[in-house]
Amino acid sequence: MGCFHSTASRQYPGHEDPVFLASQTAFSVSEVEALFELFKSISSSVIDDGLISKEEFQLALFKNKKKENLFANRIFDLFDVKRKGVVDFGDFVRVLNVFHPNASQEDKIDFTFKLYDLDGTGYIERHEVRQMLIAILCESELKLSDEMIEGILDKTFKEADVDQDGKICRSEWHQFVSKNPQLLKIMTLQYLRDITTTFPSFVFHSEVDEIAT
Amino acid sequence: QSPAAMNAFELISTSQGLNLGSLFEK
Repeated sequence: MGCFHSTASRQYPGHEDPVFLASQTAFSVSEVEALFELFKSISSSVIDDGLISKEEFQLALFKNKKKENLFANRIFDLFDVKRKGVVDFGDFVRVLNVFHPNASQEDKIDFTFKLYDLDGTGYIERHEVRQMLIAILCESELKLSDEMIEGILDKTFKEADVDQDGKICRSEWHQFVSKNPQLLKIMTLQYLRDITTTFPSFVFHSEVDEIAT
Repeated sequence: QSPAAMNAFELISTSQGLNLGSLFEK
């Protein structure tokens, strides 16, 4: 395993030992190595520097179509834990871990709260939700009048904003998502269960002494 | 379900930008 670390860390800044990453997450060592295959492919798509830039992330999400997307930007910002404008392998694995089918519901709810708290104020505010609704209309072919948007906002805040102070706090969000569990569907990626079969080439690149399953 | 009958976050969660599954599709 020391071998893996020393070789990969030369080419991949911030690279962490797969055994260590496996110990911190729901992934096995083999699954971390399979994720490394995915990481290598994304991080070399524009500049082969061993880090994922926002442009590379969007290219991977939208399959080579250049798209500016509020939500993809938000997700990238949450992957960019060190706030350096790029994502290293350790952060890539730790954030994907929240999307694992075995990750806790609490972690998934917390992640969505941060995702939708666009301004990072600790509250999901009405103007932020309006901004996201307008973004979704721009992205899709859906057409909703301003009155309909305000109606959706009224209905949503009536249900979610329990103390009716015009913003959704973390505990209100927990209650709201518990009543609307479909909102967490985006937070579970079944792909993560099959990652070693999706990227079997990890076996040829493994530098871990023994592949744990 | 009509979009007007959905809550705001149901609509938002349909964004393609939130579908990380596409990272795994080759």
